[in-house]
Amino acid sequence: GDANSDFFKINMLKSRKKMIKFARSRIHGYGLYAMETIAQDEMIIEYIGQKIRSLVADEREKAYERRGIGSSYLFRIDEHTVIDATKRGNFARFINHSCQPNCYAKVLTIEGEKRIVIYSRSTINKGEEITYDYKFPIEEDKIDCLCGAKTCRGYLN
Amino acid sequence: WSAFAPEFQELEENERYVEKEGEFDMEDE
Amino acid sequence: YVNVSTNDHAYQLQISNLTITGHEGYAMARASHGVAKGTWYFEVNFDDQPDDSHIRIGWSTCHAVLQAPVGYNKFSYGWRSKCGTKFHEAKGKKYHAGGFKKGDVLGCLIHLPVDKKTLVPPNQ
Repeated sequence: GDANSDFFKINMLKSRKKMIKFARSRIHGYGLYAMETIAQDEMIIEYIGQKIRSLVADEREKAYERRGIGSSYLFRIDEHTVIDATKRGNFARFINHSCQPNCYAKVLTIEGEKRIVIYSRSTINKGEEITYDYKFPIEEDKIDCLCGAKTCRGYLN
Repeated sequence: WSAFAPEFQELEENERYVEKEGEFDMEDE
Repeated sequence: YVNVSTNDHAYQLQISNLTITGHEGYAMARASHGVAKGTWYFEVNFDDQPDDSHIRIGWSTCHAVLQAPVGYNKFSYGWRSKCGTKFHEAKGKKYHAGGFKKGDVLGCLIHLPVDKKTLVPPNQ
């Protein structure tokens, strides 16, 4: 296929996994770090998980909260569908949020399937933690943001 | 890293979740 | 004529005239007309039932969630083909043992007593 097509690129991701390392994060728990310099607007990793309907995601979120599984690994694709990486998915779920991120998430439609890909927003140097803005909806009970960026908004939601 | 997510299953592709018949039921006598 | 509504249904259900076809996960389609008082009844032909698939039918107000089965919250009352359980607010109770299946004709009745005290305006 066309080497520039999203389909081709996203499948290259699997074979040529960006040199990314899983390690302790200064932001929160564990995170992913670049092990090589990554140019701007490069596909870094797909956020993979279980595709579920919105209402199923709402029910699960309540169940996870009841069980104290705090951080949400639910990623909304569109008004109908959510990707849930809480129990099944890949390690993109460990990417931390930052209010001044070096990456961004993009929903691609490939062969009719919507998929989430994390792209570099700017050049990322070796050893830098990979982050993107979760863009959580504003909610009542707040989750403190620990990104430490100058422009930090103080909360994830 | 899977050690940090108990009973976590790694997936290569997104997996479409097949809902159970009772997916939305709270109680079912 | 009462039809299946062409817009008051979950987007993933196929509607053609009076036939509703769903493929996975419970979702709801409602009728083109509602009722507000009196006693009403409708019938459903259960045309097709691929292995271990089930349907739920019943009565719902316009506030019930379309992306869920009838009986999921307080705005609807449902009856399930599997075990014939009745549902309201997602709570299943025994109702009609054995349930119903493909080929059955099912009736749903609703009785909305007109309350003499509250002056329910005519034809509300």
